Amino acid sequence: MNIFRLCGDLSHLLAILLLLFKIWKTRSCAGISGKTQLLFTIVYTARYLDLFTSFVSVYNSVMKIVFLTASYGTLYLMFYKFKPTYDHNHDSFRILYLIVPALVLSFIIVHVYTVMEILWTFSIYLEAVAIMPQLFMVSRTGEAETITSHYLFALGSYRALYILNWIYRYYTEDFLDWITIMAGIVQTILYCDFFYLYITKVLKGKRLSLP
Amino acid sequence: GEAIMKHDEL
Repeated sequence: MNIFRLCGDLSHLLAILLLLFKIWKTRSCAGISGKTQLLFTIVYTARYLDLFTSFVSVYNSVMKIVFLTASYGTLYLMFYKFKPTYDHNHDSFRILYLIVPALVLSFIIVHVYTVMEILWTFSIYLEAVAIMPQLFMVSRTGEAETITSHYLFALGSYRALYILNWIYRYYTEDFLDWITIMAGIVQTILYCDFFYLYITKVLKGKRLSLP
Repeated sequence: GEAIMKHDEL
């Protein structure tokens, strides 16, 4: 554990809680992509099956359980409790275009050929692109609520902080995992456009709207 | 035995 990893995890946690808070407080999931949330739930489910097979630390296990619970909770709020507020007309990205390539790639580039390892790898690849339906939705509606923007910023920062963590770990403990590094870089690049808009608009008190 | 990768990140 180092400061970059800790900040990354806290940023990730903040993002997930911000989203739940937003939906609960406004009693609405307008502007949130249910498809992205579904993808994240698939990601956590596939990756954190290792809760049953390998123990790292109490911290890791607690965080995994929180991420899993929060993501299923978000789906419950979006597709059940506040379903009428879900803007599915604008959530039209085809997620099979993300799931199938991620699955295929996880059979091609993987550390070890075991079911658990392929599921873990699949989750890493899918996570890298899981935000695309959400970004697509923002581009279709041309705007995002401020709290949604904070959510996206925290979510994007998490993997960027993980990249610093991997650089740090490479120098301090010779740790190098090309699968997570390459996927993490792709994931962070996808947010670059958004980061730019966030810094130039939202941080100056303006609403995030596209020209 | 079967090789198990231990992933220590989230």
